Amino acid sequence: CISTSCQCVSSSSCDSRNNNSCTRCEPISLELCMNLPYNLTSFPNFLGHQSQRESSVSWESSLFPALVQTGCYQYLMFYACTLLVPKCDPVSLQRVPPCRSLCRHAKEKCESVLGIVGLQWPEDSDCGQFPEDGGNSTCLLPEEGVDECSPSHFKCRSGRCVLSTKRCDGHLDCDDHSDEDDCGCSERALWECPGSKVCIKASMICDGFPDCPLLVDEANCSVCSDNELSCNNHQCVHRTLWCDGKKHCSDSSDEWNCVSLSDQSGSVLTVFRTAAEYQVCADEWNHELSRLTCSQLGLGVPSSVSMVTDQPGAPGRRRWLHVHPEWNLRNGSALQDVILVCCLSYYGVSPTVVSPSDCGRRAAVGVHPHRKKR
Amino acid sequence: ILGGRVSRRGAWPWQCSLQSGQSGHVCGCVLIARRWVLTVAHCFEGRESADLWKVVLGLSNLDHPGVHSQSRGVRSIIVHPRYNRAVVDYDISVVQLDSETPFVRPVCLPQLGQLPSPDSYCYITGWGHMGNRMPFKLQEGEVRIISLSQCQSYFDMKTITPRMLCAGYDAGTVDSCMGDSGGPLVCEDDGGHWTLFGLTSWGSVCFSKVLGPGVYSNVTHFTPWIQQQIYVHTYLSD
Repeated sequence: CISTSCQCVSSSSCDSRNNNSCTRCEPISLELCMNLPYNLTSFPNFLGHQSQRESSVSWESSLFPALVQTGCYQYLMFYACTLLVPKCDPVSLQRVPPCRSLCRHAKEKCESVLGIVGLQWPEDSDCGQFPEDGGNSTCLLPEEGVDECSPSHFKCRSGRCVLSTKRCDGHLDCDDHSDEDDCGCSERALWECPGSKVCIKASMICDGFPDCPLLVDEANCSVCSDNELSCNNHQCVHRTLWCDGKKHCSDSSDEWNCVSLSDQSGSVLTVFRTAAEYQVCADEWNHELSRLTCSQLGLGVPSSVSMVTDQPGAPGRRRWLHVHPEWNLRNGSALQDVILVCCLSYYGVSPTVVSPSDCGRRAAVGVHPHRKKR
Repeated sequence: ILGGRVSRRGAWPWQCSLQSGQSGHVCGCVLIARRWVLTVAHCFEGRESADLWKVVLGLSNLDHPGVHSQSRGVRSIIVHPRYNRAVVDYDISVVQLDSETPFVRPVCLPQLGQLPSPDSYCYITGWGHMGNRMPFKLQEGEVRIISLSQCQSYFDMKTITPRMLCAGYDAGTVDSCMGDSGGPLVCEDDGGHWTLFGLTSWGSVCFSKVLGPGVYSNVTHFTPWIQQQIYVHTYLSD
């Protein structure tokens, strides 16, 4: 909707219920431009993007911050933001463009730098489209004190801007090397991993993803009672709910690794149920169950299954499970969801997979690429 | 793919095309199981909804899909919870198709700790920019695996993390490019099986004079997470 009153025939940004002006101002959310002297914008912008989301993943939103590091023009970041998130006048609801002189200065000083790496200046930003400063239409010029760096930059002591990912990365990036000063974790409001110099954000502690070399950021994260187990994200779940085929941990980790082929011979089927290890009994076992088991374990199709006797003198010590007689009525369930406690035969189950999952094979035809004759 | 060549029909059966609305082909993707494909997280920036996407398999020529092509809707998109757009870290997504098909040739996932050795040669494929135009036919290129330390020396503007894998050449002569994202970097083992070690993720501006290798998501690092997502979404009905 460019004009103040719009015919909402097909434009998706228009309110299709009436012909009122659809242009509206919205708060700036593009991190790159959160330190501008204005905080309302409207779309489409001067680069043809239809939303801040599209701007945030655009080519220009990577190009300009990298170009700012070269110091080619003091107000390049300000100019880039007037294109990416143009100012919106809250009264007229109109976009306020950059002045032509601002555009010209940025282009004159920085276009050649792009040329060195074989890139062109963004073609959408032709300066002729912008009003002359001092003319009768308002336009933007950088005011005193406008910040040369964006929030995505680290400002060197010398005033240069370098991408914030270069702060304390071990490389001297600022012309005065100030990006490698004060790199202690606490100086940067980060948490230092015990026993190493690695700094991590506080939000990474006990979040289920190990970040410190000795995984200490994921240790001692939960205090579960005796009859509970800790989920991967450190929630506590009662042990009777563990591996019962239903998710109780919000990250579903109570249902991970419940079935395994574990034994000296490496292939006796075992289920970790209610936090205890059970052997699966051969009573009423069949090929379909072997197929479900191997599929759940991400293995190929089982070729055979053998019944293994328990070690002599062990039956009493082992815990046994056998399959629910109507297991196949619960399609899509995991194996641990369809078994019951007890066993008559005291024979275990040992599926054998000879064909690893059928993957990574190409059609047989054609000459092998490595052996193409020169 | 820069510096590659047209691939033979059916040469890379696991390669798929991630397509959205009018845009058509947006990214590459890789078939890893009957109804699961992998791609990179950054392909979904701004278009996170599953119903915006479809996956096309069995393609060679984007413009003439042919009888072997199969189109599938997307049931769910699982972006890695640690995906970081600024550093392009944890750039991986698992995509569940809305139905499976018996005619598939998935690629193998690497075993835990299995990595391609530096200086070994692997293949990248895709319908991305060729430096002067976008192709219709699937392109393939042979690239050399580069160590992380050597790779970091090419990219002083970015951090190369253990979740990344580098491959290509100093002069960038064979490289992936825009539109290849999410596509496979595969290596062949002695038994003739192909394993997926990388997903095209980022690099220097591939049609500029800035040189250097391409950077791929290191699939080996994510194998447990991938298998977990498939298991949870297959066997643990909500």
